[in-house]
Amino acid sequence: FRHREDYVLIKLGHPDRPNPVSPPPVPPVLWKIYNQRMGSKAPKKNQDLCYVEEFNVPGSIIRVFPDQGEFAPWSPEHPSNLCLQKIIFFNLSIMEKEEVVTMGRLELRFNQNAYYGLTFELRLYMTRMLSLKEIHNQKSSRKLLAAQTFRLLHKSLYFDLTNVCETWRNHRKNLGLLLEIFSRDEGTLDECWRIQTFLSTSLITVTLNPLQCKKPRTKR
Amino acid sequence: SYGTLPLMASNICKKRRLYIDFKAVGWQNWVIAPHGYFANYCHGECPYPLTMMLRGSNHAILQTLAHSFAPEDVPLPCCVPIKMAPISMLFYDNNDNVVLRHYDNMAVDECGC
Repeated sequence: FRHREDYVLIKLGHPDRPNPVSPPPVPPVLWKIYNQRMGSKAPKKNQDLCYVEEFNVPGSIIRVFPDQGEFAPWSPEHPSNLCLQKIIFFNLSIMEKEEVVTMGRLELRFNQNAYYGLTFELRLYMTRMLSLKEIHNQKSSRKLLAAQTFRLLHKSLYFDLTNVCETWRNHRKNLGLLLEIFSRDEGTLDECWRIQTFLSTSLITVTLNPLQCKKPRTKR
Repeated sequence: SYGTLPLMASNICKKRRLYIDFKAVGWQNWVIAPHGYFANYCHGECPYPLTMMLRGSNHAILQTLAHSFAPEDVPLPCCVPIKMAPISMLFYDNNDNVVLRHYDNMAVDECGC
């Protein structure tokens, strides 16, 4: 049976039988898309399962990656209004080489809005590997991806990382992200350090396997 | 074993129900949904003459004709899927990522000769 099972698993894109160690909860957005396709009310005919309507992009595989990074320890060299500095890392090595990334979206979710009304500043950098020449030219190993102020309301912040994910397909270039959050209101620093406790980060990607999803033939 | 089937209505080529239960094959800890699904399969005779119900291809009709002339040399046509359906599966991969993936041709909708 195991021999035959291996054959089936490889056909389904699994090098071997997956064995999750600490499976996370299923994100609501994946349940929503799954029920749209397979639920009792799902249309039985002509579903284009090579297109993800939820995100309006072509794709046959949707993955949610947990963040494997960590918070940077506090250092006296940090600016006085820095609330948190976090290394964010997603391991994309599971993607098959034929897959093409059609969407990559980072989600920052604050599970509590205890700081209702306060304004923070956020900066998101991509960590880059520098060549010797770039090091010599004192090029920064951080590329700014996003900088914005935000108020802690009960919602998530989303960042388009489609191009970054395509860069990360080359695993040697996948050095993750650096997230910095600063407080903008005086006198809240000792409070905002606790922001780390309810921050959660995840990446959702949509990829297209051209071997699986053939372009529909143009109608004659 | 086709030859051994006595010709009865129930042995005519048609879709047969087959439910794949992922728990039965030990996949329940990594497949989140569905718990199983109707894969079905095709089985049965494609006798001469092929009636409309058997949805025979033109070639299959010719083959039944050839079989009636030379049964030793030309077998009857086969009963095969002629329409299949995809399914989507929600599962954990080896890195504990949650994946929703679409798989083509996983279930038999219709059979024919």
